[in-house]
Amino acid sequence: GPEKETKSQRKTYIVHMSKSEMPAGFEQHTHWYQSSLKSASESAEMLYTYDNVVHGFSTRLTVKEAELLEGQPGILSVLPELRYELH
Amino acid sequence: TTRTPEFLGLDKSADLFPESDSASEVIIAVLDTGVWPESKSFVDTGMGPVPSSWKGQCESGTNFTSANCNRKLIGARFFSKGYEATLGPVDESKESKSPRDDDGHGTHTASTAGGSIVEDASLFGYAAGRARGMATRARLAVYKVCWTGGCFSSDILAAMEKAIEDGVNILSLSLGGGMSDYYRDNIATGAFAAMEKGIFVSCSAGNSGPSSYSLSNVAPWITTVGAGTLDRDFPAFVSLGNRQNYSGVSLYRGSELPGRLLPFVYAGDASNATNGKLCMMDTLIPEKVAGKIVLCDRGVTARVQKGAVVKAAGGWGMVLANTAANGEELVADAHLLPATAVGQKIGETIKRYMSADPNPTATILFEGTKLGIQPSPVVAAFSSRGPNSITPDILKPDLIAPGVNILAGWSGSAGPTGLAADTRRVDFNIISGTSMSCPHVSGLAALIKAAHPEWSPAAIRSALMTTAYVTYKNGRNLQDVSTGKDSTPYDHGAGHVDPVAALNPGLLYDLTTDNYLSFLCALNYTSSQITILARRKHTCDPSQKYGVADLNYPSFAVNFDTTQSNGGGVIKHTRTLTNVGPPGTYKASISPQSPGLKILVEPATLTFSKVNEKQSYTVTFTGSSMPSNTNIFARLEWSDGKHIVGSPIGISWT
Repeated sequence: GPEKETKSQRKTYIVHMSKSEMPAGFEQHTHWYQSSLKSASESAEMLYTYDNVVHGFSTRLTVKEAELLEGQPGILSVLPELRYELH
Repeated sequence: TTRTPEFLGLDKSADLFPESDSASEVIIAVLDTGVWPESKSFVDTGMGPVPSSWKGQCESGTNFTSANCNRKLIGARFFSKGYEATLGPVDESKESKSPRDDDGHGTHTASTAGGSIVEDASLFGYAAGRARGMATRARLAVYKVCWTGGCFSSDILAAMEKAIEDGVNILSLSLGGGMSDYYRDNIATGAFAAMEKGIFVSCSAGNSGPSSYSLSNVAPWITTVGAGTLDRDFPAFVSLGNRQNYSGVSLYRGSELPGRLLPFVYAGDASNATNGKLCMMDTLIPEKVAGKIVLCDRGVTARVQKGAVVKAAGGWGMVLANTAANGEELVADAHLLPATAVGQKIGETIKRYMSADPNPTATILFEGTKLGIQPSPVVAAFSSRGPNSITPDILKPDLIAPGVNILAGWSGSAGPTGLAADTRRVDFNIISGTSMSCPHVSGLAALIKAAHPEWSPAAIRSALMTTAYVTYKNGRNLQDVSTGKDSTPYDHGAGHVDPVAALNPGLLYDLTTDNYLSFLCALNYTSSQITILARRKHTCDPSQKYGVADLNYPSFAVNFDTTQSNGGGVIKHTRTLTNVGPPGTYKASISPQSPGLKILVEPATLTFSKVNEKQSYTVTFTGSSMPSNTNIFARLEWSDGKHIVGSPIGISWT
């Protein structure tokens, strides 16, 4: 169905957040990340949240959802995941 | 590894390196395909309690429990969410959803960096000897991020996140991707955060050599490691029907060829496929190769795969000939059938014989292990080369280390060729790549960290780079196997690592996070791009003139723009040296001086009266007009008569 179709169109993105811009209403940055993600996609879930290496999270999004998320306040960038290989 | 400790002088200088408490406090994190914990390289005999700073875990999963860790292998985690999100669930019948290494690569790199001493190690008797990691007393923490389908950056970032949290000191990544700006490259972003926490990050330069601009992992807060050879070889001669013998290399062990000459056929003449000469899957005609030795050309498919194809088609042996892409570089493999690899020139000679003789014949003679090969090291053809395509004003790679035919620990789940058809199981395997040179440097960095715990990652890299060597004992320059000529700083960076000298470098080029932030300002990064890397707002001062050339890097990359009116010009680089030795006066020298370029160091003498004293100098490069793509190389050395603090210089007209 449409949900499956959306799922197959999704790619993994690394979402970089400007943690210092977290609105006052949030107690934890992860709640803010979750809220931002929900505003762009009802069904997308976080794969990982990051705090030491980058401020942000990884998630699966359609291109449209990624564009929508990129426009949200506090989002620095929504970058497609890269694939690396052993040397 | 066997031989590399001797090759690097670690055996003769054992008492220079701390083997007790301080070395045991250093934790090396290896992000790779996991670990085979039963390898003897991870035995923890004689190791004290796990450092109190350690906050990591030994995670359980398929065929792996916390009991698999010990005082050597103190941590093991796995990261598969990104992989599974893209490629579906890990097939646990084929690979372990746990830190267990089903591939071998991760066990090889981890044991190279910090493996314990193992007596009588070898691969089928090849490269026999006492195997050890570079930092035998260091602790290892393994983070599995690579799976059958690849290594995904969401998993790599998650592993780096945890490694930082766990309290590691060294990060070793023998993997890479394409060339992206630093804020887009997840290894670069993760490494920036690690660097800020004082973690030394060592990455492989890539295996896309000898093409120019082929480097990966070029961020200046990463130590980028290329690959060189050892003084060891595994000769296997091709003996032709015309009584001529030609040298090749092989790690084959098994049934020998019959003691007589066999029919010899070129794969291109035993196939209907367009590229039949490459011995790709299902391209050989069995009737034309059965009972014969087959000559295959290197390229496209794995070297060992070609051997499997010849064997499946009924061939008895294989000669694998390099093409122009690989030149004379010989990489030995544990083939499934009697086989040897030969260089391009010998390959061409053999092909001429095969064309001229209506009934060509050959056999292969395996000679085992040979030591003392000279010259060595030579830069491996596959080792990726500069210039740096992301920031041409930073010279990369940083240095080279052993990466050709390296013996180290292996997984019990995979054969030495890694082919599914290879049912052999070995404790050690011999493989090649910048993947192998990177953990050498990671382990050596751990030794230096143990000896100088207060040194920053940049200071450790500086020590490794400024003491690296660029000439052989006879005074001749390091060679590049792909050309047979002198290698350049674009091939070997600062040169080949010399860990004994690196312990006592005399002077250091140090760098702080602020210096790297100024570097990002010099690159004209936007506020958002800097925030991605730095994880905080950093405002570049509009009144300050930032210059990439001002980054206090231990090497120099200078670029003249040929489209400018005079095609040359004057470029200045400023550097600051920190004294970490006794008081002394250092004098600068530049060699060679080339026509069309003037290099001036001011001041040419620096006097240090105490430890940690800093002194700055400026190098002025005055270039005349040169054609585009001209490169000139030189070397700056500061010396007090006891220490030599060397920096490579690469100058390009583009």
